[in-house]
Amino acid sequence: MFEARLAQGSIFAKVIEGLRELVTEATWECSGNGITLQAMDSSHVALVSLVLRSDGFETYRCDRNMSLGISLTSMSKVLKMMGKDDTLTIRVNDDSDAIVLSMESQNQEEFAEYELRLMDLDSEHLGIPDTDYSCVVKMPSTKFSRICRDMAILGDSVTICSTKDGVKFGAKGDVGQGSIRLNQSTNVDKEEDAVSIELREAVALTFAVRYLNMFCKAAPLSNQVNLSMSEDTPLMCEFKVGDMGHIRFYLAPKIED
Amino acid sequence: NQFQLELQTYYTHT
Repeated sequence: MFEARLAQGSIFAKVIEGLRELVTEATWECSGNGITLQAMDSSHVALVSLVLRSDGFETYRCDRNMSLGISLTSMSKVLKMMGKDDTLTIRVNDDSDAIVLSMESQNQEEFAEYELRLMDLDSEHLGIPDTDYSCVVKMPSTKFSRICRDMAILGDSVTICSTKDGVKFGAKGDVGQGSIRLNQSTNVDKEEDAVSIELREAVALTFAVRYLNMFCKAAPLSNQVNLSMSEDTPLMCEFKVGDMGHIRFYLAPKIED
Repeated sequence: NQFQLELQTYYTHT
């Protein structure tokens, strides 16, 4: 049997909203350590890796490792029925072909239960090596979302150039071109508003902005986003999920034809 | 023109 309970069910809903545009269905790997998921988008240029550690749940029980094929599209629809302060319990009974989502209101006066049929999915798994990136930009996730949305107006690609002083996002297309430059924060009251850059080597990489915009669907999970970059290496775009885990998106850079 | 490479170019299947 598998059972995991989250007092703040909305966190789980935000995780699903963060994933579902990039991947519509995925295999959840459940073990005693927690829940992990790795999935690629259909064009194989982007990858998402999710980790939710068992100690981040109020209660967590996993008697044996399970691989659960789940439609994220359907799960998202079910989670929309959840109240914003509801507690969420996810359960898979032994020998069952369904996942049960139970939602309980904070005053314990309302209790809802939904079942979703599990799917048989072919899953591919890519080995992602631990990488020492040349540059890690940390910035407010809302600012990153806004920049990606704005850049998409100008073109299909965004070039991210990072030096020790700042980071510049630029795009050009048929209508024109533009760029936004953020300087490293020197003095901020709130850490979540800061832009900080750890740099070993300056980088300039170009990415499809459409994918960056899909990654930004996970921005509500975290005040800050980490962008880890090295030349000729996929970007790693990371949003923390509280202190229980993270969503990491990987995107292959574009190269000149 | 810019080509979008696939991730398999960088990471191996396990």
